[in-house]
Amino acid sequence: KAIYRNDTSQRTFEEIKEEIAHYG
Amino acid sequence: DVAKAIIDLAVYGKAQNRSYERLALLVDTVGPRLSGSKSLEKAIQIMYQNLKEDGLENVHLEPVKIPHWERGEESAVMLEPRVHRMALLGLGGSVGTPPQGITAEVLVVTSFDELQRRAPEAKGKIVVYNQPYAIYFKTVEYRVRGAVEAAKVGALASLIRSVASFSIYSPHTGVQEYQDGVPKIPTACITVEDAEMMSRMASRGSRIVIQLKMGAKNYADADSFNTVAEIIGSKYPEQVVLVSGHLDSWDVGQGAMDDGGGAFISWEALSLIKDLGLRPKRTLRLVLWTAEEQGGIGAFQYYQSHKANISNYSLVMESDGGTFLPYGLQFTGSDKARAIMKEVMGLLQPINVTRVFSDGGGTDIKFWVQAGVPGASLLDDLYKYFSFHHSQGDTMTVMDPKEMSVAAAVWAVVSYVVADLEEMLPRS
Repeated sequence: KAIYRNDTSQRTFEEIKEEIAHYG
Repeated sequence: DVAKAIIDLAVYGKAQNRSYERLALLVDTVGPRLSGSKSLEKAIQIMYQNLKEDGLENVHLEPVKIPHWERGEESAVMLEPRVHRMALLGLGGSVGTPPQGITAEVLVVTSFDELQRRAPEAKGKIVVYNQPYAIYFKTVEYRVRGAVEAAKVGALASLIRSVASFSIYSPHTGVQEYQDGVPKIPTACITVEDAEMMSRMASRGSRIVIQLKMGAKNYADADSFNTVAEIIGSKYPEQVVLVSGHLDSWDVGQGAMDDGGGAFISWEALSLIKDLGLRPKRTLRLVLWTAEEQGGIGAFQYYQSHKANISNYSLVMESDGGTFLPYGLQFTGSDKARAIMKEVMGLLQPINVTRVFSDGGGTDIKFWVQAGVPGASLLDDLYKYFSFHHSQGDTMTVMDPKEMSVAAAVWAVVSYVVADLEEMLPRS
């Protein structure tokens, strides 16, 4: 049976956006 | 500057054209790679060696039982109203005809509805479907269900207009499905040209007679493997971003476009990341599926074996729609995950491939996507794709090394960045 992972994000979208921009 | 470094290496640097050249070497060496064939077995062995020699980690094969069908000799000759030898390709899994063949009058229909209306005329005949080509995913129903629907009304065989967007007298094969309780009748695709011609003949009231011979045989399931290689994650090694394409093909052409290109840009993604000395936080796993064409047989087996770890899959990626110039990424996932993917695709601005479309998925990742794992597939310029799909024309000649390099860059940037983010993609 499929096991789902709880959505446990500790970060805001702005923080993730900044993190991704770092790869540019 | 990771994204820029990947793009520079893949598109302008020493790795440019590499995925094309690697693919050409494989398909020129082993040719097409039908499920259950010796050539697929050989291709898997070569790829296993290639991935080891490339320095990838945890290279291994995961066993799968796959269908073994062979087409044998086949022919279709129109005897009336004139003698005309027709090109055809039997469909995967089809039964053969008796050795003397089936000689019968033809009933031409343009839809399943017309077949139902004219059911009393179909008994003892060969049904020819001349369905118009709309979009692939609708028209393909005629190839998949054509034999069953014809058998239900008493036909002896079915011949189906190839599901192709363009034709230069090219038959296109593919999978078809019998149904329990319905007689299995021989089924094959003919060319668009012959289907249209017989439709015109029938509309003029001409009697059409065809002799169909097919030596197709189904054998016991064969042993095969999904081919796996990894770059093991530095911080969350148990978590996975999966990149994939399928190694098998039909037994025509070289299987270069479907799906050699997808398999080889997936390998190239890991090669590029390794060449740059990068190691993402979570594991990047390459899977080269076996027996996709028979209905995702290898992918289903992989899902069964690994679904217990589904909570550790951040993203599953599949390229099985060509590796021509990419338009962007098709994505299925939560709104939050989509917003993140849009940011990731923004990193591909230097090669102008930044768009995120809906409906990410494909035969080989659908089990994961249906279970809630975010899924992505490459969306590229499909202008030529269904002209060559499943035909003798699917060779290296249709491929473009520069377009493959761009596709590989997209694949590598997306898989690396998602694998390296501090958090997994959020699910719904």
